[in-house]
Amino acid sequence: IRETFEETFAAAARNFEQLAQQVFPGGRGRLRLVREDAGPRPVLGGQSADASEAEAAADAAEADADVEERDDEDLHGVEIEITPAGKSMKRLTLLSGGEKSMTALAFLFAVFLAKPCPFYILDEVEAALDDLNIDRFLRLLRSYREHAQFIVVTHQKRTMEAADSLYGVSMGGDGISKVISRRLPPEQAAEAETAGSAA
Amino acid sequence: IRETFEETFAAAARNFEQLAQQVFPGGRGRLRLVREDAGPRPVLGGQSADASEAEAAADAAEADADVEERDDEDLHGVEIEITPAGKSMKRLTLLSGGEKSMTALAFLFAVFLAKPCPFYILDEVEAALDDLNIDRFLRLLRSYREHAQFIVVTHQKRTMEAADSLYGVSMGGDGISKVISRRLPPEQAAEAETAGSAA
Amino acid sequence: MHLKSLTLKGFKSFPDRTKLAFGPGVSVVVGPNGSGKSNVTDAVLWAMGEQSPLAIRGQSMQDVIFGGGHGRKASQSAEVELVLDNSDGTLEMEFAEVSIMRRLDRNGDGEYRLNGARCRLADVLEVLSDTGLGKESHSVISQGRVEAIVTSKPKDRRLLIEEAA
Amino acid sequence: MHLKSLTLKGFKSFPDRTKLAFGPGVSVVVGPNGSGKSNVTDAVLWAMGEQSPLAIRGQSMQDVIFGGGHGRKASQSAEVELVLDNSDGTLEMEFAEVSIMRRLDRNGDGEYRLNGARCRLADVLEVLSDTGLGKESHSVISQGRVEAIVTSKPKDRRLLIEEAA
Ligand SMILES: Nc1ncnc2c1ncn2[C@@H]1O[C@H](COP(=O)(O)OP(=O)(O)OP(=O)(O)O)[C@@H](O)[C@H]1O
Ligand SMILES: Nc1ncnc2c1ncn2[C@@H]1O[C@H](COP(=O)(O)OP(=O)(O)OP(=O)(O)O)[C@@H](O)[C@H]1O
Ligand SMILES: [Mg+2]
Ligand SMILES: [Mg+2]
Repeated sequence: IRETFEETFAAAARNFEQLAQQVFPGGRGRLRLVREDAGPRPVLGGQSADASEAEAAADAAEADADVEERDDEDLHGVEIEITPAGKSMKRLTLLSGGEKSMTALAFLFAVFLAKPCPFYILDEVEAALDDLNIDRFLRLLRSYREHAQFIVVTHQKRTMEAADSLYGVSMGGDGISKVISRRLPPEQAAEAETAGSAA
Repeated sequence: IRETFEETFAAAARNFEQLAQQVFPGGRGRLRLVREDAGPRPVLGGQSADASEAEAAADAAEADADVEERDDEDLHGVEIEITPAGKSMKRLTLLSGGEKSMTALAFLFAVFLAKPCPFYILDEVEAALDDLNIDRFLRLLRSYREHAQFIVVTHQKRTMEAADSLYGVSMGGDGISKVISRRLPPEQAAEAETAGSAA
Repeated sequence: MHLKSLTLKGFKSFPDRTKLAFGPGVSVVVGPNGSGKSNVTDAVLWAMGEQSPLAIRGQSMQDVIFGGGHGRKASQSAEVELVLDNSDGTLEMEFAEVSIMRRLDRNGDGEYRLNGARCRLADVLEVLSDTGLGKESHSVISQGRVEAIVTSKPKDRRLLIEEAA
Repeated sequence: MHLKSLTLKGFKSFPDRTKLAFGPGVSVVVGPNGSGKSNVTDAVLWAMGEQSPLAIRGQSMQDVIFGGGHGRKASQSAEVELVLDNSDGTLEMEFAEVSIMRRLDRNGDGEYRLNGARCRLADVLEVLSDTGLGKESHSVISQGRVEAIVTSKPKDRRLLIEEAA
């Protein structure tokens, strides 16, 4: 399982770089293995592009070196680095609500593409997203729905447009929940999408 | 300040009962002073209405008794009880995301009406709310905007319709935020509301 | 390998037997605030062996049993069944379908069943972890939890990847 | 007593002096994800004396200083000024306007000023608590924090009411 972790991590890291560009157009992101004892690197602004590239190269070398030392592996964790378009890389914590959600979703899909689970349940994951980011999220769902089942719980109309099947939950004055479901034929789903985007 | 706490709490409790009916039509809610050492009361469903009313009366008596014992006051906290329409009172924790948000907002406004702060900053507090609840929240904002300034941060269009002033924040490809603001004349705000509700 | 159906009975706001059949692709669950959507998410977590009541918004595990409403008494037990379609042979089991059932009653007695046969929690967890659906997998993201991946420690993210691997 | 204006300079994503003037009633701040709306919320908290970097999403307090972007170097200090209109005499001060200013530079030196005169954090907190705007008042609800009132302990809610009282 050790070996599998390295392979899965390598694949997830590749996917994450691609997905980060999709969810942060003009930006970039990557995953790094870090030792637990390494404190948070001081993130000062104003670094020149050259310096940060040299640093990135040094980090990559260091990360490879770290991975070699098997006895230290328990100290490794996965660090996420994200640089939205036009910004210099800052602490993850400083990201906005919507940016944190998109980063988390990019990470999830990156791992999913490396090693899919049979199904995913996503409950209101788009709550912090504006319309532009909801569209990016829905595009991801649509492009990967061959690979796994996605059950998306939401109270947003826009998200409904991405559905292959719809489940309507309601509660009467008696505190009892009821569900009615409807499978949307592909043409109907496509139609709904076009209508939705025209609206 | 001890005396003021009792007065403020009593006023907030009265307000909360009213507001709970507004945010949970057909439901009810109340605030209770509880001792810290009292564990969570076992909340079993199926209590008859009579039993729970008798219990409520007993509790009210007990709460008054508690409040008399000044030396124990440090052990008191404020418990929130909410019963949405048609449901029996459950643990607060079991409430849905939207229900928790509405409960928190009712509590905030209840305290506000008892003792207003000059301004409130509410950042994306309606993220978990469906359209019906967003309307209830906006109605609250509109009814109390004479009493205090409300600065509401949001990415939702519907919330914009309640604005007296609008502040548009944008960020260029340079990572720098800019703000442009516009005061909406009352007629324009009313117009926007009508247009919005017709849409 | 995919999720075939989820059946709830006496679980949270679902006192009557309610079955959701799932097809391929994207299934969207919609409804107003408080209608019961996240209770469905909780049911999946619970059937997969969730041990912490807090993770499904309760304080004790019995909180998941339907507690009554206007005109309906509280239920005495909660039951959830998750049926997985194994026709592509992902799970190393002879069955084309794998049913995972969990039940709990008011006095705290509970049980797990795999394809109808009583089993231990460990057996259920083993079946699930073969498909990467284990505890750390984050194949279920509960309401309000999506940002946790970003705010969590690097070590937790590593566990997430290891679980999937 | 109401909020008259908020001025940011070098604070988070606002390297240039940016002033927001507030009128009565409901002011709505809108914009896309990541545009800087919550940075405005953080600026208010910070000017009111916030001591925990975590409460404004940082790890060290210097994180609030503009860190640079494409074509713009990092700032060397952050400054936020909050101006309160006291013409109704709510605050027991002779001034019709009360300005609270906080500044921090990269090497960790910082200061507070009340109407231009250097003061201590305690002085700022005292002025604020007279209007119920103290730490526990929850007159500022940060993003993702609205449900905290419901999930917090009964004792915390009591503190909230005491602060307002
Ligand atoms: N054991 C129980 N018995 C009866 N009702 C319950 C029980 N547990 C939870 N509920 C009720 O279920 C409701 C919550 O449902 P749920 O969280 O699924 O809503 P939701 O559709 O996800 O709403 P939202 O859009 O606000 O997130 C609450 O009103 C709660 O009182
Ligand atoms: N010290 C800093 N220097 C430069 N940029 C910063 C600094 N601190 C935060 N930022 C940037 O500000 C952005 C976050 O802004 P903010 O949280 O205000 O967005 P928002 O408008 O609230 O978005 P959302 O709708 O997603 O909540 C992040 O992209 C972050 O990188
Ligand atoms: Mg929910
Ligand atoms: Mg924000």
